[in-house]
Amino acid sequence: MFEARLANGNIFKMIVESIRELVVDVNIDCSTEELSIQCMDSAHVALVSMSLSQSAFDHFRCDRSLSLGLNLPNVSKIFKMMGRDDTMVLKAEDSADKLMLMFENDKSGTIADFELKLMAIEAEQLGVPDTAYKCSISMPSSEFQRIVRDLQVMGDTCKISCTKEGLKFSATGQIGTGNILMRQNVASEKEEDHVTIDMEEPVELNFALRYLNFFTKATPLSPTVILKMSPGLPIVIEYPIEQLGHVKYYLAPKMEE
Amino acid sequence: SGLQATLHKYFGYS
Repeated sequence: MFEARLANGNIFKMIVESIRELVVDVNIDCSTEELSIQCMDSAHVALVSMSLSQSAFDHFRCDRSLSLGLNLPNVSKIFKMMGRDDTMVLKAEDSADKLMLMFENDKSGTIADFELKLMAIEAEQLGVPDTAYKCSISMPSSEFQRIVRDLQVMGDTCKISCTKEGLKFSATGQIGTGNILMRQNVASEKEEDHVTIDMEEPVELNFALRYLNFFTKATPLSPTVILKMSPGLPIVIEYPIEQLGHVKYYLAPKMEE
Repeated sequence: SGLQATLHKYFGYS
């Protein structure tokens, strides 16, 4: 029996919204420790790695590890019927062939319950090696979202270079070139506005803006976003969910012609 | 512009 109760159901809704355009049919893996998802997009260029700890839930029971095969666009439709302040309950028997979702509104006392048929999804798990990244940048997630959106006007590829000068985002296209340089900023009193750049050695990589734009759907989950890069490796873009978990995106670089 | 690699170039199957 798997049963989990999340007082702030909206967190789960935001997680679904942050990945449902990138990965469609996913397994939500339930263990005694956490709910997790690891899934690549259809082109195998990006990997989503989500984790939500059992400590995020008011009640969490998982007798046996389960994989809940779900179509995220369908799950997203169901979450449209959840109120902002609703409590969310997930429930599945061990012979999981369906998932129960319940939305409880304490104020009005209404309870909505939905049943989703589960799918059998064959998904090979990728081994993501632990890497000591050469550059790690923490910045306001809204700033990253704006940079990605603005540079999409200029072209389809973003060059991200981390040097002692700072962090530069560049895009070149038919109409010209755009550069946005961010410098370390730990002066502002609001922690969330800080930009911290830890650079062990300079790194410069190219990425498809289309994917970076998908990743910024996770912006509502976290005021800050963490970018980690090493020469010749996929970038990791991490949206921490308070201390309860994270949504991480890995993206393979584009090679220079 | 440029050639898009896939993640299999970097991550194996566990």
